[in-house]
Amino acid sequence: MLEARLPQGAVLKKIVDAIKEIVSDANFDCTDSGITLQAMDSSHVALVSLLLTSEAFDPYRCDRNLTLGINIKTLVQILKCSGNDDVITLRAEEPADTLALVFEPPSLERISEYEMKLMDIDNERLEIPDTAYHAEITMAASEFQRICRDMQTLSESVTIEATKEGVKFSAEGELGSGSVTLKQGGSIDSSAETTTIELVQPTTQTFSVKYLVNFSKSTSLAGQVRLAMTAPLPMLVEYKISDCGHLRFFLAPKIDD
Amino acid sequence: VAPQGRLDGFFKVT
Repeated sequence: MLEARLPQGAVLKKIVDAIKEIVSDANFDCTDSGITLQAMDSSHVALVSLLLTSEAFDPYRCDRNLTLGINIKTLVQILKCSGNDDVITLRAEEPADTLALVFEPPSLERISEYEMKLMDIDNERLEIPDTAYHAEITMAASEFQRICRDMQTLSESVTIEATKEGVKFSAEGELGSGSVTLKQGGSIDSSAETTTIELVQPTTQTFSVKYLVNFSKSTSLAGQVRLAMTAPLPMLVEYKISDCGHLRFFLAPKIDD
Repeated sequence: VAPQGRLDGFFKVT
């Protein structure tokens, strides 16, 4: 059986909110080491890869590997019944045809219990190859969100250009064009606001901005976001979940002629 | 407008 108590239940709410526009149904794979999820959007443009290690939970127990087929919209609805400070406990037995969710506020004066039906999701398991990225940008997650939203007002595409001086986001639409350039910050100041660029070679790629805006809904999970690019491969957009996992998105670029 | 690429072929099915 699975019994996973998440002291910071809000983390689960944030994760589910961040992926709900991208995936409708997904398998949550539970093993002794934690919970993972991997799912592509229906148009095969974006892939979500979640890792929540057992350290995220206290306690965590998973005797045997379990796959929980979850309708994300249903989970969003049920999680709306929890408070932001609630401890969330997930419980499932074998065979996993339902998932029990228990919400407890810090006061412990209220316990709410929900049970959701699980689905049988036929999902191909994909292996994400290790990629040597040509450009890796670490920047404030809130800044990335703002830039994506700003670029979306002009165009459905955004071009990201990484050089050793900085990273430039630009958009060109029928109404006009715009760009935001972030300069590489000093190495001494390593606050969440600092932009750092690790460059093997200057890299430019163009992406659908609508997906990036969706990814950036993960902003509340982490202070920083990591963008990793190697043309013409998919870009990696990564949010770390404290020291106990990550939420990664892979996005296929626009095809360069 | 540049066409949108897809992820197929990049990730191996295991």
